[in-house]
Amino acid sequence: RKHKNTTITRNTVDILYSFANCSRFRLVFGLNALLRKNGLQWDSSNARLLLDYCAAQGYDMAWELGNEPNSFRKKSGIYIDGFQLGQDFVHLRHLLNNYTLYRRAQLYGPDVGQPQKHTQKLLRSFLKSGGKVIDSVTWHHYYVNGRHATREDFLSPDVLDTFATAIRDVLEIVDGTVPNKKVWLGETSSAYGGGAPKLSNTYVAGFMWLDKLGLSARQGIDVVMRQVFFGAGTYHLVDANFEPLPDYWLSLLYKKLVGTKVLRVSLKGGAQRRLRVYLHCTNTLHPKYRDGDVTLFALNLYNATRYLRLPNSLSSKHVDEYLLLPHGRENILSRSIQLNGRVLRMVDDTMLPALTEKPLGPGSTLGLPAFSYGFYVIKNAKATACI
Amino acid sequence: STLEEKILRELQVKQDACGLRSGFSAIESRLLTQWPAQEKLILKEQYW
Repeated sequence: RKHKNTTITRNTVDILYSFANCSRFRLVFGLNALLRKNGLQWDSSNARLLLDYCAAQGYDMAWELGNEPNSFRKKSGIYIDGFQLGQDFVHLRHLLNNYTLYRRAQLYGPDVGQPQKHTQKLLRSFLKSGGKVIDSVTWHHYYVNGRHATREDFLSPDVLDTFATAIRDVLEIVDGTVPNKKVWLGETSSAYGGGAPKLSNTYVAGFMWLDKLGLSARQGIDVVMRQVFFGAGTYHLVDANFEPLPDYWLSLLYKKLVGTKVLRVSLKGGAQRRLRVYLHCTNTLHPKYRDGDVTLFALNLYNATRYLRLPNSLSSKHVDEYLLLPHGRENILSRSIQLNGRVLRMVDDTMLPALTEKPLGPGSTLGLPAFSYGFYVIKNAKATACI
Repeated sequence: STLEEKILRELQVKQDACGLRSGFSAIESRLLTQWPAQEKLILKEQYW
């Protein structure tokens, strides 16, 4: 009686699938790992009913089994060790193989929480036991507890750096058990417990989000799944009235401008912790940009404007600036954001506004005001890795 | 199924699944009305 009952009917699945499909999302269904035979192996009978239905409907989906198994004992009183969970995944893989539609379906897991000691142990034994049947290793990350988080946490390079350490811990385990397996963040946001009120849904949340996207790509995480698009608490991308929040606009710009190839970049002057920079090939699906262009994105955690100067090899290039600043009196705690001085809001229910660049002439310095972040597309950079 | 699911199902049968927008507005308002109570429940569980 600790949890509310939720019934998932065929209708629910239909609606969920058509929502994902019509939105061009991929649906990943997380099966219940807590259904057990005699408290030991996973009981797949309920999953089979769902698979039968989804296969009959021709639903192209991916699958997971269980959520944060490292907390099962605390949350439900059921303890499942890594070896057993691995075997349960092997069982699920065999089950999927029985359906023509799901023979090649993707299976992700184990969706463990932060890599603390006992979680690391669980992840290692899971991967030894079931690593061969999964397509990507998934883990979850939140920087802080939403109930206690402060504005300073969101601006702290120490807090941001904890993520890099967590990635290293996970990658070390994956490399030692299933080398070359893809690693994904299966669920992530700024603060757990629904987010931090008045922080996770404001401009200041963008520092954690943009730094997480940059660090993830730099350290080889292939996919980042954001908690959440719409939902309870404050870490959502669109609010209860479907109005986009700062992290939504930041994600949109990131998707438009940033490609998947990561380049090495560093700052001269030793300011790398409070002035954080990332460099990628530009996303050439953007109609304005072409092969060889590069996108720099930068976060200024100083309480003063900081200027970046490109190296000589790029100083003659034209640059498009996309500077994001808070809008309104609340400053960095604003739920409204401006791009190059224009407030971002939906044109109507279905139309996004134009994301207009500010062209900078060759040799310009890139000025980042105190506590701000932005993107800079260096045009005609002719980066060999991007051609 | 819930009432909302039944109505949506009927709408889906009538038209293309991705063209539901016009018929969906009533459901959308209904779900939005229910949302504050649901959000409270979800948050309570998350904190727990």
